[in-house]
Amino acid sequence: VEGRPGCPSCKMPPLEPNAEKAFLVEVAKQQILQKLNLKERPNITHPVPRVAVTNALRRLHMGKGRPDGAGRFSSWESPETDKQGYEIISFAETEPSGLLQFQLTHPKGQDMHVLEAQLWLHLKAHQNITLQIYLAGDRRVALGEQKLGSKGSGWHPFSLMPALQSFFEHEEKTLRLELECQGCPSSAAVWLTSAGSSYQPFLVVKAKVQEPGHQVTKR
Amino acid sequence: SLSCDQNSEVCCRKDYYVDFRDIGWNDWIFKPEGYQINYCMGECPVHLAGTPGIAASFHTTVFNLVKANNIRTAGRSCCVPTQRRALSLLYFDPNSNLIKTDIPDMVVDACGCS
Repeated sequence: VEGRPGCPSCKMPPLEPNAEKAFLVEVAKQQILQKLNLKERPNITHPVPRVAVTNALRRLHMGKGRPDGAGRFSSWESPETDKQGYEIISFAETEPSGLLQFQLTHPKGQDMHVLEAQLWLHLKAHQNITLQIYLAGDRRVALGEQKLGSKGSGWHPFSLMPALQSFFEHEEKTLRLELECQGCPSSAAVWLTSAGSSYQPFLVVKAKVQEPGHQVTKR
Repeated sequence: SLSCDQNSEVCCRKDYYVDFRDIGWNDWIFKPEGYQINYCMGECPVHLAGTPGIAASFHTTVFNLVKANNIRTAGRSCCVPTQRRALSLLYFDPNSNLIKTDIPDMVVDACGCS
């Protein structure tokens, strides 16, 4: 634009305000996509009900069952390393058989080291029960079990590690979990709050990027 | 760090905010609502070289040696970010999983001559 001073550092002539805005918006888009290892912005074909998202975030925020009791959806600058970390909430699709199915995504080109995986279920009021969780498949794998005393309806976190570690090491995308409840009425629909409502079961995975070829050593 | 205004020529921080709603990204980025894409611009005249940026950068010792030994420096210092912070993003991936990550060094908080 005539008459307005150009860029003092690079002497580039001044841009029209609209051109400057368009330029900066484009730079912002490229920066964010690049840092998230995305070629383009994701197209959300099955949006999750906002109430389910808010419920899950509130659950994590209240810190129920968080090992560190920090009670927040913590920001992730882990002190030992400045490696980028991820916390992933995946919402279950409940199959007619009662199986819970999760579509997990591996950030492209990045090895992930999973630190924590928790399944959150909203259970109806119950007496003394034992809930068992399996990795579904030809040969199902026991992931853990938890005894629960008699309680009103509410959310319960179930840790799936370290049993689930091997699943994350393969770039599988679909995780199918089978639930069995001893001491409950036979069908899951009676003791598990239905997935279609705002109490959709969800899985929280805490992982961090691992250098390619990085070996995790046991201390 | 100086914030740029219409007339400043000296190294400063230029603030700019991109609202995700304006660019139609608010459906997949859950939080925050926008991105503060600040950047640095402006002159670094010789008497300003090293202020305030150098103090915050790892060139301090080198620069002091240069000054102490009266070495004539060729070239000039540049207006660069001297302080940055992470951008925390909560976004949906193509499978509608909600992902939270902190992208380091995405927001420029301060600029200086270095």
